[in-house]
Amino acid sequence: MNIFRLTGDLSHLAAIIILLLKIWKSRSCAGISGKSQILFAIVFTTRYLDLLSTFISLYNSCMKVIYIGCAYATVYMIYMKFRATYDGNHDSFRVEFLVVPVGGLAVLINHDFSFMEILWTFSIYLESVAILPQLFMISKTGEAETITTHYLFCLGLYRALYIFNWVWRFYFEGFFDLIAIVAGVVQTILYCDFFYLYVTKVLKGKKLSLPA
Amino acid sequence: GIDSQLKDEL
Repeated sequence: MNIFRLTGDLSHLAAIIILLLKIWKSRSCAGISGKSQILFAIVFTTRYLDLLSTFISLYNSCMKVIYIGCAYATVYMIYMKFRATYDGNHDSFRVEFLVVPVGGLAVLINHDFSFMEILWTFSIYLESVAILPQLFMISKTGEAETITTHYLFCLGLYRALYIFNWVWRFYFEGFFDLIAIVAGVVQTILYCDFFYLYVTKVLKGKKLSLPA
Repeated sequence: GIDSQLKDEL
């Protein structure tokens, strides 16, 4: 555990809670991609199956349970509780174009050809692109609520901090994982355009809206 | 098999 890892996890937790609170307080999931949230629920489920087989630490187990629980709660709020406010027409990203290639890649490129390891690899690859339906939705509608941009910023910050964490682990533990690093860098790059808009617009008190 | 050592991460 190092400072980048811990702040990365906390940033990730903040993102998840910001999104849940936004939906709960406004009684609406307008502007939120249900497809991205389903993908994140799949990511957590396939990665944290080791909750049942391996104990790492209390911190590790608790965070995993919280992440999975929040992911399913978010999906429930979007597709069940506040379904009437879900903007399905604008959430039109074709997720099969992500899930199928990512599944194929996980079978082809992994550390070990075993069920658990392939699912872990699948979750790493899927997480790197799971935000695309959300970014696609924003580019389609041309705007995002400020609270949604805070959610995206925390999520992107978590990825960036994890990269620093891996640099740290490489220097101090002599360990690196190419699969996670490549997927993590891809994921962080996807946020760069958004980071730019966040700093130049949202932090200056303006709403995030894209030029028509 | 050779598993990833990153299993302690989230």
